[in-house]
Amino acid sequence: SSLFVYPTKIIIKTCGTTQLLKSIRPLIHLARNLGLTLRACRYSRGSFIFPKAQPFPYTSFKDEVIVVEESLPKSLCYRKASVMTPSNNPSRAWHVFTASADVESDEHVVVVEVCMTELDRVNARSFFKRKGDEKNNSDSAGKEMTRLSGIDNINANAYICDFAFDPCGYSMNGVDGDRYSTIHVTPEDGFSYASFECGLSLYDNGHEDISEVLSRAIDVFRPSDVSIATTYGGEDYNHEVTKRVERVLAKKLDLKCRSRLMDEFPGSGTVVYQSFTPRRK
Amino acid sequence: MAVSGFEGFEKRLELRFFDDDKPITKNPMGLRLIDFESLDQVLNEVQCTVVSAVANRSFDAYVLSE
Repeated sequence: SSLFVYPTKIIIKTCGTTQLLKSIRPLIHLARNLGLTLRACRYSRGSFIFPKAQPFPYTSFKDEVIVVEESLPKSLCYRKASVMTPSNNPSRAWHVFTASADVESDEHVVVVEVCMTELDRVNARSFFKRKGDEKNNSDSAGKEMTRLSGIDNINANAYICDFAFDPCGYSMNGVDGDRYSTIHVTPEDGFSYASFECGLSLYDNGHEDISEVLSRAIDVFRPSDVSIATTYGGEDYNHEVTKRVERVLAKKLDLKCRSRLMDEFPGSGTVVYQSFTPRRK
Repeated sequence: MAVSGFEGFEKRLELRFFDDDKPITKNPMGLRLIDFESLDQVLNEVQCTVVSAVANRSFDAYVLSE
């Protein structure tokens, strides 16, 4: 799980059975004390592997939306909830709720969220602590996992803050100027999962092609199932980027795009949700 | 599939703010001025804790355990 705090933005991403929505009211209150008013809210998640293990309200997206709406001020009047469901794999839906005070988005950052399941077993081994690691702390074991897995090659410019969990599991945050990235790994066979997320701008000179970054991140895990949710703030949706991601993942990782869905959210931009599986699957 | 295991799929929340009555340049740190104890209390409600942290000139990043 990760938390990012910018001067006017907070991103919090939590796994397991955490009660993420309980953070909304206190964070709004803390911001209020600093003279900051909520402008926009976005809540998103994939379909859980173990939905019955979740506590209320996470057992139903409708209930989650009710809780979020009750936590928000009425000034965020442009609201929309959407479940983007691939026709070929209804169990892998992407759930999004947004609320905004303005119909136009002021955010020109592209957020890419990658969810990967059924990780390659050999690659997943990098995220188990090895014999002798118990002598080291979780920071040094995390650094070893970062190096062994190749995560340090995804963005060579990023400073990586990593952590190894006991007996397995891994989290890292990457810091590169004003751009963040984050990876979380649950490597156990049967419910293995990894996520990669980064925020970037399509207009930053010198920043790498998003499809190349995604290709390197996904190659660390070689999963059997990949979904990518890309959120374009403002009017920045770029269909060429969507197509380029599909071309690069096909060429470099032999992943075929099985589904591509798009939806627009007032004041919060456009979300594109792509699903991939290996071509030979 | 296992009957029960660790849920990897994350919930993600993003909140964006604007400054009420003055340009953000007068308070360039903005939300980064929230003290750690207050953040920790919020995370306690969420049922997770900070295990590692790093910051640069632009933002603060925390790795959390749940």
